[in-house]
Amino acid sequence: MNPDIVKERNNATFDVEKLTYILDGGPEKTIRRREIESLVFNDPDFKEKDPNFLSRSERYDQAVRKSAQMILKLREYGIADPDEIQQYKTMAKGNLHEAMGLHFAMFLPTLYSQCDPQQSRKWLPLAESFQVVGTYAQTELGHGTHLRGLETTATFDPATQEFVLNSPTISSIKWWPGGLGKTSNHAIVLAQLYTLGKCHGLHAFIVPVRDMSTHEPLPGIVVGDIGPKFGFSEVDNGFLKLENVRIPRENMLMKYAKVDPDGTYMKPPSAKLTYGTMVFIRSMIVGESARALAKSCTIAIRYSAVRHQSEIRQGEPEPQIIDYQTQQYKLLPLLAMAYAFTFVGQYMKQTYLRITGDINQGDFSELPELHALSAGLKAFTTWEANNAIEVCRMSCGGHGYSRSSALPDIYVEFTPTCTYEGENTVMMLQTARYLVKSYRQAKAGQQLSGIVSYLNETQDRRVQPQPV
Amino acid sequence: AARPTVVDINDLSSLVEVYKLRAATLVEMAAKNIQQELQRRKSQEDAWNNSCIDLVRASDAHCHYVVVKLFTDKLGEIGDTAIHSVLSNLALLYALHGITKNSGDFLMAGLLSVPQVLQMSLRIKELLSQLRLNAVALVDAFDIHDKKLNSVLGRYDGNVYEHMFEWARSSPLNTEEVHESFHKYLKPLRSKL
Repeated sequence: MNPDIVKERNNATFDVEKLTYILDGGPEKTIRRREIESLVFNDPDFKEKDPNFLSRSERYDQAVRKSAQMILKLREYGIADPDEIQQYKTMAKGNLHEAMGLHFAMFLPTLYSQCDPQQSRKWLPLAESFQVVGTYAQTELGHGTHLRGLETTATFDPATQEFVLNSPTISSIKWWPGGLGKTSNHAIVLAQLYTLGKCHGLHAFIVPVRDMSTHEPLPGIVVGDIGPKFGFSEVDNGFLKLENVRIPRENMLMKYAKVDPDGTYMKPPSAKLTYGTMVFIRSMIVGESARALAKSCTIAIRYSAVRHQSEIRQGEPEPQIIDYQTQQYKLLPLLAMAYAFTFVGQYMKQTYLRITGDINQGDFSELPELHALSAGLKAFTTWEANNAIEVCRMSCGGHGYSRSSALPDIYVEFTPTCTYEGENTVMMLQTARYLVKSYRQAKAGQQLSGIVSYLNETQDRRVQPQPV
Repeated sequence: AARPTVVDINDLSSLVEVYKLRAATLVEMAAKNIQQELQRRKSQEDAWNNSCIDLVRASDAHCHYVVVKLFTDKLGEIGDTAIHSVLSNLALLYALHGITKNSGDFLMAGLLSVPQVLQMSLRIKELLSQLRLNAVALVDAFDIHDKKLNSVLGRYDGNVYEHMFEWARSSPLNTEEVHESFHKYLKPLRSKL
C-alpha cells in the first residue's frame, strides 16, 4: 500500500463504511452489492484481454461473449432484481458498454410498458429467453430529438391486415441504435402511422430484422454497423433501411393506441405515453452522471494523493499535489457535485417509480412534471459531469491521457449522454416550456404544486409592501 | 431590483432560498422576453425562438436549484454527526461554488451584493482546506472496486507507477524488442542514403 494513501486514510474524520451504506441506501444493500460484485471478479470466465490492445472486431466479439455469459450466469445465480442485475453488469462491464445493452435498457422496458395483454403473452417470453434480441430504433440519419420530424412510415393495409414499413428517403434511414448493426434480430421501430389515408403521428412497431435461426437480414431489410465512433467500441450502433417491409397488424404496440381490423384508429389517453420509455431512461441517466463523476473523482483524488510535484516551501520535499489550493479548487467542488448528483439520482428513481405507479392506476397528473423534470435534470447533470470528467483527466497531467488511467474511456463512454435520449439544449427548452406555463398560471393566481411551486412564492414576494 | 436578501452564507437553507429566487427571476425574465416579442407583433413561434437563450438559462437555474435543494434535504436524513458534518461542508462548497461561478445572475437579480460574493470566495477557500483532509476517504466511500474502476491511477493501494510500467510493457507494440517495420523500412532506407 502506498504510504501517502495510508496516511490520507488515517486522517479521515468519519466512518467511511457508514457513508458507503448511506450511498447504497443501507448496510444490507452494501453487503448484497459486494456479494454480487465478488461473483464477477472471482469468476475466471470474466478474465478478458485488455480492450485497449484489441481491434474493433475483437472488442465487439469479446463484448458479445461477455453479454452472453452475463445472461447465463445471472440465470444460474437466480439474480432477477433490476438493481442487482445492474450491479452485476456494472461490475462485469467496467467502464465500457455492452453490445446487448439496449435489449435490456429500451427493448424490454418498452415491451413491458406498451404491449397489450395478448402481445405481452407472445413477445415477453421470446424476449426474456433471448430468442428475440431487440433494440429500439427511433433516431434517423436526418432526425433525432425532434420526434415529430421522423419520416419512417407505417401504412395500414386492411386488405392484408398488415402494416407496410418504409424508409421513404435517405434521411429516414434509422441510425445509431445500439445493437442494431449485428446483434439484434428484432427492433421496435418508431414510425408515423397512416391508416385510412390519415396520419396519426408516431407509434411503435415490432419489426423482425434478421432470421431467427440464420441471423441473415430478412427481405426488404438493409442493416449494418455505422462504423467506428469516439467511444462505444463494444457497441454495434447500426443503420436500418426499410424497403416496404410488411408486418402483421398485431405487431403495433397497442396498450394505449389501437388500429382495428377495419383500419379505425383509437388514440392513447395521453400523447406523452410514448415518451414513457424516454422518461425512464432520462431518470436513469441522472444516476449515470453521478456514477461517471464518482469514478473520475476517485481516480483524480487518489492520484493527487500519491503524486508529488515541485515545491511549496523552498528546500522542503516535493509536496503531494493535493496540497496545492488550485488542485483542491479543481477537484473538491466536483467531488461535492458527485455526491449531489448521487442524491438527485436516488430522488429521480424514487419519483419515477412513484409516478409510474400512479400512471398504471390511470393517474397521469404528474406525468408532465416528471417529463419536464427528467428532461432538465438529464441535461443539467450530463453537461456538468461531462465537463467535470475532463477536468479530472487534466488534473492528472500526462498520465490522465494514458488509457491505463481509464479517464479517456470514462469520458468517451459518458459524453454521448449529452446528445442521446434528447439533445441537451432541446431538453432544457422542454423544461422551459413547462416553467413558462407554470409561471403564467402562477401569475394568473393559480396555486402550483410540486417542484415549481416556488413560482407562486415569488409572485407573492413581489406583492409584499416593501418598506420605503 | 429587490433589496439583497439577508443571506447567511453558512446556512444552506438560506442558500437554497437564493437559488430559488435566482431561478424564479430567470423564469420571469424569459417569460417577459416572450411577451415583449409578442408585443412586437412576432408570432408565438418566433417569440419563443427569439427567447431561447433566456429559456435555457432559466431551465439551467431551475435544475441547479433542484440539485442544491435535494442535496440539502438529504442532509436531514443523516444521523451520524461526523458524516453529517463532512457532507454539510460538501453541500456548502457545492452551493457556494455554484454561486461564485454564476455570480452575475445573483448580482443582477439583486439577491446578493458584491461584498457577499467576495465573502463566499473566502469561505470556499476555508472549505477546501477543511475538506482536503477527508478527500481520499470521501472517494473511498463510493466503494468502486479496482476491477470496476479499471484505472492504474485510481488503484485503491495507490501503487501507481509500478502498475503503469507493467501495463505499458504489456502493450502489443512491445511484443518483440525490434518491430518488423525496422527491417521493412528503416534498414532499407539507410542503405539507400
